[in-house]
Amino acid sequence: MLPVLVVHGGVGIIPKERVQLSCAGVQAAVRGVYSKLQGQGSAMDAVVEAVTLLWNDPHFSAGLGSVLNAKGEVEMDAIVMDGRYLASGAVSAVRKVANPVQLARLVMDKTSHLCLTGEGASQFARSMGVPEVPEESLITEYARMRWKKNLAADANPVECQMGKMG
Amino acid sequence: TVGAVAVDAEGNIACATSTGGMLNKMEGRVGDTACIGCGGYADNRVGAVSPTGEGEAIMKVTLARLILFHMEQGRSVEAAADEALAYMKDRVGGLGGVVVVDPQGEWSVRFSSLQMAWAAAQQQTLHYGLYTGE
Repeated sequence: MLPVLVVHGGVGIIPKERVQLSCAGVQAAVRGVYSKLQGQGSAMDAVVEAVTLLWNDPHFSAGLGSVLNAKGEVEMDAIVMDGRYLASGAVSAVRKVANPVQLARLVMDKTSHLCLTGEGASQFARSMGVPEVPEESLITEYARMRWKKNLAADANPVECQMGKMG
Repeated sequence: TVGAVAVDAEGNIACATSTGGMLNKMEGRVGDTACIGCGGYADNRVGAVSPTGEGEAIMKVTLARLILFHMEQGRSVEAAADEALAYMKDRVGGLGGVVVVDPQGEWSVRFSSLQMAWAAAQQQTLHYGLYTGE
C-alpha cells in the first residue's frame, strides 16, 4: 500500500512540558508532506522536506534547537540516500548553515563525493548559494540551559540526553 | 536528531537524517548521522532506515545497513529492527531508535530507549507515538 512516509524526532528523554509539542511536530511534518507523496511526489523530495520541517521546529535537537558542543557552538551532521542508485550525500560538523539536509542533498546531486565536512562543507554551501545564518539564530534558551547544566564536572551528557538504559 | 524514510507511488525509496549531535560533544566530534550505512541507508531492492541514538554505538554496529541485511535475509521490517537494536544494546551497550520502510510499504518504528517521537502516514491513516508499545 504505497506511498508511505515515516518520521522520527530522535530518542532520549523529553521533559513532560515538551512532550505534546514534540508529538505535534512529527505529526505536522508527516501531514504536511504525505499529500505530496500521494500526488506522485518522489520519496527523495518527501524525506528532505519532512526533515526540513522538523529541523525548523525548535522542539527537536536537530537544527533550530540543536544541542550545543562543549564550547557552546552548533555543529550539525546530515545525510540523504536515494534507493534507486544507492546515491548518497552527507555533511558533518557543518556550521551556520540552515537545513543541512538540503546541503547533503546538494553533495549527492552536485559532487561525486559522499561526505563533505567542516569548513569544506561551508565553502561548498557558499558555492551553491546556500545562505550562511548567524550561529545565534540556531541556539535556543533550552539548548543553552542544557549545555550549561552539563558543563559541571560530574555531568553525564550521554545519560542526560539518552536517559538511563531501558 | 530527526529523520525520515519514504517509499513513493513508484516504489522508489529514500531516507534522510539530520542532527545537532550529542549534548556537549567535543568540538569536531562526528556521530553516526553523516556515515552511510550508519546514520541512514536506502536501497530500492531492500528498504530504507533512518536511525537515532548513541552515535558511537550506531557506528560500531553500522545499524542502518545491519537492519537491511536482516531484511535481505527475509526478516520482517519489525523483526529486523528489533534484532539489530538488541544486538547494539547487547554488544556495545548502546540505545537507539529507527524508522524503517520496505518497497512494499511495510513500515516499522522501534526503539530501545524509553521514548521516541514518531509519526507515519499510509493511505488515509496517520499513526503516531512516543512511548514503547504505542
